[in-house]
Amino acid sequence: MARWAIAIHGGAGVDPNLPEHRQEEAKRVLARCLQVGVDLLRAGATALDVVEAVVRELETDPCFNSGRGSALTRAGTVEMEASIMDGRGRRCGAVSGVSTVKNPVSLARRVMDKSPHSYLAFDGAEDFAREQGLEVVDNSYFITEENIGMLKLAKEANSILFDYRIPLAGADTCSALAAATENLNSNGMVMNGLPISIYAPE
Amino acid sequence: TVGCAVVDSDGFTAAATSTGGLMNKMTGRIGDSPLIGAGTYACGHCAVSCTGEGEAIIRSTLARDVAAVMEYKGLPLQEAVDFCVKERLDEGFAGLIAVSGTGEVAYGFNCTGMFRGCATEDGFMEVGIWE
Repeated sequence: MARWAIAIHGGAGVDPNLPEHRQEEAKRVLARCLQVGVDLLRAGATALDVVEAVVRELETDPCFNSGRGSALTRAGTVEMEASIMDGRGRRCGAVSGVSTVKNPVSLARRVMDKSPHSYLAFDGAEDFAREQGLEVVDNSYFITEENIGMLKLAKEANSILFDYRIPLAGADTCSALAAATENLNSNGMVMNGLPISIYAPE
Repeated sequence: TVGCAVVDSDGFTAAATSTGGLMNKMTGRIGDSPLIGAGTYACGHCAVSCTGEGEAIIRSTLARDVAAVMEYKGLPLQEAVDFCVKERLDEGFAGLIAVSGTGEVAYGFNCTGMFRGCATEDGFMEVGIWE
């Protein structure tokens, strides 16, 4: 018998000034989701079932950037993506551009288990979800007031934020952020065509 | 982005990652999370889930590299994680969590903090944000 183990994450790159109550809220959600996984492992569940169940919990809670609480596109919509991989036989499934499926990770699992492919995206993924009878909801279910505010901030600063909850460090106003971005642009410090300052880690 | 990596009592591993992507992203943009080998990977050696700057994670095939470094350089899990976070991300920012087929847990990140939690069968359990 091997020893079971589990690790989870809710995103990397956290504002050092994140308010204490937000930190405590994030830790509570992490502890709750971790416990879901531990209880399943103690009951003998397979690794594949545990990762799907835990990520579903994390998707359903709006605290992190996935499922409900997802970051917004510049059009103000939600386009989600997910993947799952089974170390036994290295099988895998993935979806992108999903906008109504309540738990994208379960659709990725269905792609792995019930389709001849390993990756479906956009309309094809949405159609397959309905074919498989997965729960679908209106796109508005995923959109939170907080994210609408963060999208506004990002647009004003003309930037792409990795973590939709924190403005870029050192720029307490959007104009300051825009100025910083302009400045970097002129200095030519870019990555993938965007000013490197934009890449505030998630 | 959220993720989970697990090894069960039979020694089998699995990993999963899910995300809404980037705030203010272009519609149609695809990041690292759905890309097997970049944001998510699982094999006999380990299971890995990554988060952070998608473009850097994709270019470095970060999740697969942790398994490859274990397989070809013979490094144990935490050393493999540290090596990949330190040597593979160029100027990108990212974090990852991982478990090994033998029941170890590990994580690494090169940015400020990562929301994470881990637990093992012998009773260890930790939830954290900062270094």
